[in-house]
Amino acid sequence: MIELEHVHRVFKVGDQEVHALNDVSLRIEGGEYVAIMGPSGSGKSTLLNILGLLDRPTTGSYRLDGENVTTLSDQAQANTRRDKIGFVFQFFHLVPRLTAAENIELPLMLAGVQPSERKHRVQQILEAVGLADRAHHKPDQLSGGQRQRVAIARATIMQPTVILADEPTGNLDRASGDEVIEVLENLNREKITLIIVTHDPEIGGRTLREIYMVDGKIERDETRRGR
Amino acid sequence: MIELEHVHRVFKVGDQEVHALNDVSLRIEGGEYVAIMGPSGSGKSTLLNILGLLDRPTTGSYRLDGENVTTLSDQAQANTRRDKIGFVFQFFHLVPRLTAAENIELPLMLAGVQPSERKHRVQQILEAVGLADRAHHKPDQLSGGQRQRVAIARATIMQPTVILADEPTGNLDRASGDEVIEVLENLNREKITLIIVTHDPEIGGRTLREIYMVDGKIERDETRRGR
Ligand SMILES: Nc1ncnc2c1ncn2[C@@H]1O[C@H](COP(=O)(O)OP(=O)(O)OP(=O)(O)O)[C@@H](O)[C@H]1O
Ligand SMILES: Nc1ncnc2c1ncn2[C@@H]1O[C@H](COP(=O)(O)OP(=O)(O)OP(=O)(O)O)[C@@H](O)[C@H]1O
Ligand SMILES: [Mg+2]
Ligand SMILES: [Mg+2]
Repeated sequence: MIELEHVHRVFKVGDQEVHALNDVSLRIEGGEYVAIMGPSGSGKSTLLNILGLLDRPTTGSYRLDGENVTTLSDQAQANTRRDKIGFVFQFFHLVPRLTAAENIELPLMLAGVQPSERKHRVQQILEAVGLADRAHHKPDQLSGGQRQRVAIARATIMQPTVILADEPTGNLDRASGDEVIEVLENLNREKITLIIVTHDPEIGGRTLREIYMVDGKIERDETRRGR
Repeated sequence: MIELEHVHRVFKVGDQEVHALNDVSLRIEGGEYVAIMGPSGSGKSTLLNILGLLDRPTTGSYRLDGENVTTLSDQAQANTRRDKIGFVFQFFHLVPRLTAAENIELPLMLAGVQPSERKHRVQQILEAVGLADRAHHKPDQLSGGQRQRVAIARATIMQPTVILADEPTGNLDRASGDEVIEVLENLNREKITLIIVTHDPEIGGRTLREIYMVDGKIERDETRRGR
């Protein structure tokens, strides 16, 4: 379902080059539950951005559901992203002018879902992440962890085939973090591929597979048995 | 040194009111090392913003070093903030057009420190937070945890009398987080008051005093003995 082969991502800063991803190959099947861990600056967000079709490799290929997405036009990539991928950004990227409910509703509107069904689904997910009483707050009227939960709700409300979550519990206490992980794991139980970048070893311990990165390379890729 | 008495902070959202801080009183002496913990949305950032003179109480008073700062003009508050307080924001607020080194240098320039001394001090702190090789990157060319470390360096380079850090390790792996906490604790050893909002119980466990908030109130305020 996800196949990266010999992916490199090089950034230029002035005349310096940063090799953010250095020969990364991996294969993730539909429905897997994977943690990506590693030190700050090791390439986790860069890898997730490529998987989420928000960035392209400098060299190497990416096949998603058998299709080589590296060679798609920007518009075609955007369509595939909208149809298949839910992305929880490390720093949320909520729309400042919209309320929490409106931010979460956005993907449903773009997909042409009817108003009554939209209202119902938004209400449901707001309750699932504990934000029913913050529905009409704009992002700057929310706490850091509340914004993070809005980002998670927005990314998951369309039940995409792949959910990519970049540090989804970084701003959350243990209780709210568990609530969020439960929402994500419930979706994974319905066969949605779930890939979580995290610094939290407790979350890493819940997944069946852990990919550990150092300096742009995959240092370890371990699948746990007997769970 | 820090004295809050019966502080309330009420936000209005439409015709709804959010009681973000609800009768908070506390006293922190110079040189203390305090953790503020509690669930997402409990009022931690709101409390820190008031302590950092970035926000005012709706009612109640705040005395800093014996001076009632609640009644100061905006300009006078800004001066006190610049002179006494180093603030590490939950979401960093770095200047997008400036490099990491320039962001960190900014407080020194505003204070009129000479160029050669500025360069030396910026280099020193970049090394302390492990970012010497990222000096010329702008914020959008840095990882999440790297931006967090720039924010920490900027907040601490002037050796303010009070450091307020809002979730300073939220985006960091254990190793980088320890590095950052070490920088902050070294400053505390030089009698700088250190107040850290954190969701990480390991950091909470390192402080001598823990303030635990729930729904805008201080539920517990415990000082550990025998350390
Ligand atoms: N400008 C605002 N307008 C309305 N409500 C606000 C505003 N800022 C914060 N709030 C509300 O006040 C409460 C406290 O927010 P605060 O940011 O202090 O929480 P926090 O403890 O820092 O949470 P987190 O751990 O998620 O960062 C939250 O419920 C939030 O929705
Ligand atoms: N646009 C860019 N230009 C230049 N360098 C970049 C850019 N984006 C990222 N980098 C560099 O690439 C490396 C990997 O960045 P990335 O954001 O993937 O790290 P990360 O593993 O997500 O880190 P963190 O845990 O701190 O979020 C970092 O060293 C960073 O400085
Ligand atoms: Mg990252
Ligand atoms: Mg906060």
